[in-house]
Amino acid sequence: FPATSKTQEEEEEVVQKYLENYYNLKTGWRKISKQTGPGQSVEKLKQMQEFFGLKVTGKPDAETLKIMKQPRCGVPDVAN
Amino acid sequence: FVLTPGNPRWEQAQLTYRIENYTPDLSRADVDHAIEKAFQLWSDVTPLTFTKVSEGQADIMLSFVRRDHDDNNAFDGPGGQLAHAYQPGSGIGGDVHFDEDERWTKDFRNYNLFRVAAHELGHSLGLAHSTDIGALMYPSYMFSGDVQLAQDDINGIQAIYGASQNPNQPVGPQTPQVCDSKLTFDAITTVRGEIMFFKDRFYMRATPFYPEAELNFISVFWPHLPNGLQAAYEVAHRDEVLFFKGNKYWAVQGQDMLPGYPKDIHSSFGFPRSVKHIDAAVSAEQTGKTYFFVANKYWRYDEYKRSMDAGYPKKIADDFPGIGNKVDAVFEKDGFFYFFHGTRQYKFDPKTQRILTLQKANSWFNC
Repeated sequence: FPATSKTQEEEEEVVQKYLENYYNLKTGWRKISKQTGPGQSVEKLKQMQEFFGLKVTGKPDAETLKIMKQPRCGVPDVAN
Repeated sequence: FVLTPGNPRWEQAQLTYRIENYTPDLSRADVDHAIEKAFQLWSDVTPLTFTKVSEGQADIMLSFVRRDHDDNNAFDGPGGQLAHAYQPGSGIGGDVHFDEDERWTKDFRNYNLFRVAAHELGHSLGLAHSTDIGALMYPSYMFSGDVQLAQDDINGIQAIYGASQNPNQPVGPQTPQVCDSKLTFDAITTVRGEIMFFKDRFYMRATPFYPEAELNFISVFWPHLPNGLQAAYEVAHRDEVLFFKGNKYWAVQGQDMLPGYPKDIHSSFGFPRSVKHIDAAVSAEQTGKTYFFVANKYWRYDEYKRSMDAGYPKKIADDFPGIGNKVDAVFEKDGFFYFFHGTRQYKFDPKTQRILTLQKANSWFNC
């Protein structure tokens, strides 16, 4: 079933926060959404997918979100 | 592995550490022990030594804090970030902060303090995050029962500090590479329509999400199963999967461990005492007959009668011609048996008792 807009909003929040915390996405960048066009946040999302050996789609798919919701270390994955 | 950009390192090999405060989740002794073991992992493989001090400024200060704790890297409450650490250097350099909003444990429950401390100390010594899912320095929290440095972690820390004086150099487990042409398997089974491959601490399975195949810890699904499984098979009509190691076996239904396990293979299936472990097993869905492979022989067991068929064991070579005298793993799909021995995989038709194809063991992954 298509995610409700609230779920989608929450997922975008998860992605945004994760990329800001661990992939140096500058805070305040426009929200990532399923329809996001090319931009810094998509590049950062691809970087994260590459790091975790996922399919590099640039889109917050289910597997990407699953990893972003896993508890982890607070140190960024890329040089700050 | 990845070294922290700029390659920060401690110039002196003798380092001190101090536990500034203690979490109420564990006794002080348990915290001291967890932290001491975590340091020990790294000192075992490097020339570094770590001495605990009780007051003053130590090289590595460890503390339990929550939310904003004056280092411009606030924690986020329960879950999410568990801890962080700073690269080697003076002042805050090397320090480790644990999020007090987490529950800290000394067992498999979230989150094991020894496991998290071992990871954070890797940062304190100059390591960044590794992309190797089997490495301690992998960013996401994984607890697979034992906490040990993977070979990837050892390679990383020795790239910074060299090896220890230890005459027998500790080695760590390697994470299987799904597209390694030399990949072999411990056990393979179907699970509710999927095929799961097992090797050491890991499972592998082909999924649409990963370019090649998904690889993760067995403990992600079944935390109480041992590593290094030797055989596994599914009894589809009972929706059960059985896992074997040594003379014991476990049964699961989906992700749930069934109660009363592990059980003994001799008393449950009637194997002679001379059978010490099972090499491979598969249950034919249509007939309910399970085949157990042990060295160059095999037994047949009836899942409906729950008893071994008479006239066994028989020689593998007599009834499964061409697959050799030893089986590492086997599973059934669409009425065919897929036998694995080393890097070879035989597709076998039990009706005609003929091999149909010979492939590489990892042909199921999109390599």
